[in-house]
Amino acid sequence: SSLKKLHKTAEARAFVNGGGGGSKGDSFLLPGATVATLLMLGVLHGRRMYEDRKAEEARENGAELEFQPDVKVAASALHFQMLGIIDKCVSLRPHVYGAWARAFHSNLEEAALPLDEYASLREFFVRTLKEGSRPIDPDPRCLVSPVDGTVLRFGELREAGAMIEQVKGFSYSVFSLLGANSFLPMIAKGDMHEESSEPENTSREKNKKSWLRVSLASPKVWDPVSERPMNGLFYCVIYLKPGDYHRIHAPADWNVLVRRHFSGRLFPVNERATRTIRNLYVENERVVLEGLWKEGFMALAAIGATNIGSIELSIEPELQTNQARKKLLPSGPPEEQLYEPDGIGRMLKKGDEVAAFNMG
Amino acid sequence: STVVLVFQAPISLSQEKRDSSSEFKFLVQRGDRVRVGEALGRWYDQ
Repeated sequence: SSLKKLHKTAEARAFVNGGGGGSKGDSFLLPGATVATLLMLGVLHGRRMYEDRKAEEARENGAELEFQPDVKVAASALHFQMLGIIDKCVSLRPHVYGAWARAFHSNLEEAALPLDEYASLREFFVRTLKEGSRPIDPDPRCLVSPVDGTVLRFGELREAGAMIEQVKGFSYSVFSLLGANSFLPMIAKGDMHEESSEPENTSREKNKKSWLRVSLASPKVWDPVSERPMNGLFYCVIYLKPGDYHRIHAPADWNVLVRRHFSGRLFPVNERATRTIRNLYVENERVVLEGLWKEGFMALAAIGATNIGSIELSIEPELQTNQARKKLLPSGPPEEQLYEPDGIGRMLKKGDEVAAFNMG
Repeated sequence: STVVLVFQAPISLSQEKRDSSSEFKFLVQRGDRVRVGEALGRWYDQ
């Protein structure tokens, strides 16, 4: 319809400019610039229609549109201004923290300090808990939750190049999450190459290879007598809401050997974002701790979000995350710190504090 | 924020015995609220 209107306008213009005095056939000849303009408008209109249709299809499939960058910037600016005002008004603090707790279902009775003793919302956000608030399951044959949160996904990784599903249709590889230098990925890459050159491999053979890879990563658990190694590889994804206790603890007695810091973006990690942003966990800034526990390999990835300013490690306080300089190259290689130059690493007991997510 | 835990844990020795008592089993379900120190999963020696 736009093109028709434009065509009519062009005809009218031709009639006014030359149609009255010249021959009847000249009124249909449009100058080259007008034709180019019409073509450009047609292309733009077509593109707009195509984008609208794609967006409609995405909505029908359950995806919601990503937040516009300007909205994100405005929200972020407002957020930091509010934080500054709250920090300065001491009398406001208990009310604000109380409102925050009600909004995000935090249990204030567990907080280690009275509300007015938190100097800022940042301090309150990363609050410690009263002694004994989180009893650690003493069973040596169990793995405990490292955080307060909601279980999003869990399962077993059984194949080479195993993927963890973010939501239906969006998956990310465990290698991308942990890094190319991880124990598992280094061996897995070779394996994956072999598999691609030998398509006739049966699924059983592939399965055996993947187990061998896992065992090579932690030779202590490799049992050459049995047909398959004793241990499988599992994963668990836990989401922390803004009101949750934001400190991370060791899920077992754990010898941390390597730390990897991926400076990345800080997209939100709420339910809507997981349905909207592909590779969300791999794009976001994160700290990966990798090491061994009595059953073999163990890695923990602490993934930041929009409301997370930095990830602080209790076992390496000097680590600085969320630095503007590193944000310029968010997709660069991770910064790696080996904790085991002499084979000792950082020994943690089950329940020991490992890290904290800071706010703002 | 989110935490992803990747770990090895005991499994049964053969495909046929996948439901044997030596296998690591998650004690949680999707959507469950968990707290620090609560068991995510457990296994038993045969």
